[in-house]
Amino acid sequence: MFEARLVQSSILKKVLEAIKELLNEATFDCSDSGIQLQAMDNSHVSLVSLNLRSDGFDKYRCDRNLSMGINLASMSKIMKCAGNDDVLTMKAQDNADLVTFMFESQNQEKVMDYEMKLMNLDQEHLGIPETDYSCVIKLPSQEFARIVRDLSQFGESVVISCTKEGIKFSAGGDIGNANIKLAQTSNVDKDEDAVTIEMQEPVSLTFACRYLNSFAKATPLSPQVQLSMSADVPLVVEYKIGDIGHIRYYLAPKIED
Amino acid sequence: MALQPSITEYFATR
Repeated sequence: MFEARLVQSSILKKVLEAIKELLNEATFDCSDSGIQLQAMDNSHVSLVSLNLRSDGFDKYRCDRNLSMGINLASMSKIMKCAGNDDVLTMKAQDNADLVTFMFESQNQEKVMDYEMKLMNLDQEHLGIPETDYSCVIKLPSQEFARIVRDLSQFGESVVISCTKEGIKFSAGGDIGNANIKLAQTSNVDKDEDAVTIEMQEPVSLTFACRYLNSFAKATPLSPQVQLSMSADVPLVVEYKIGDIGHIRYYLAPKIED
Repeated sequence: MALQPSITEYFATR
């Protein structure tokens, strides 16, 4: 028996928005420790890794490990039926081919049950090595989304350069060049507005705007985003999901032909 | 022209 209850169903709605542009389907691996998902996008360029810890749920029970293959477009249709303030419970029997999403209004006067068929997906898990990154940058997630969106107008790629002084995002193409520099903030009223840099070595890497824009769909999950970079290894873009977990996206830098 | 490597070139299948 698997049962997971979230008072804020909006969290799962936002998680879905954060993955459905990259993934058509994915396996939600449920265990005693929580719900995990790891999947590459269709072109195998980027990797999405989601972790929702069992202790972050309002109620969580998973007697046997369960892998739920889910069509994300179908799940999205169901999640659209939930109000943001509804309480969500996901339920499945052991070895089930169905998952039930139950939504309850706050006053418990309306209860909705949606059953969805599960799929058998060939899942390939990748081993992500422990890495000490040369630069770890934290910045407001809305700022990151805005920068990536703005620079996407100039070209297919954005160069992210990090030094102790700050971060520079650059793009260039037929219409011209664009540079956006962010300095490390010295003092801000709110932590979520801060730009912080932990740097061992300066780094400058080129990334595909298209994927960064897809990662930025996670912006509603967290006020801050963390970028971890080292030369010649994939960038990690991480959004914390409240006290329940995180979503991480991995994208290899472009290399000169 | 810059090339986009696959993520599988960095992370091996487990």
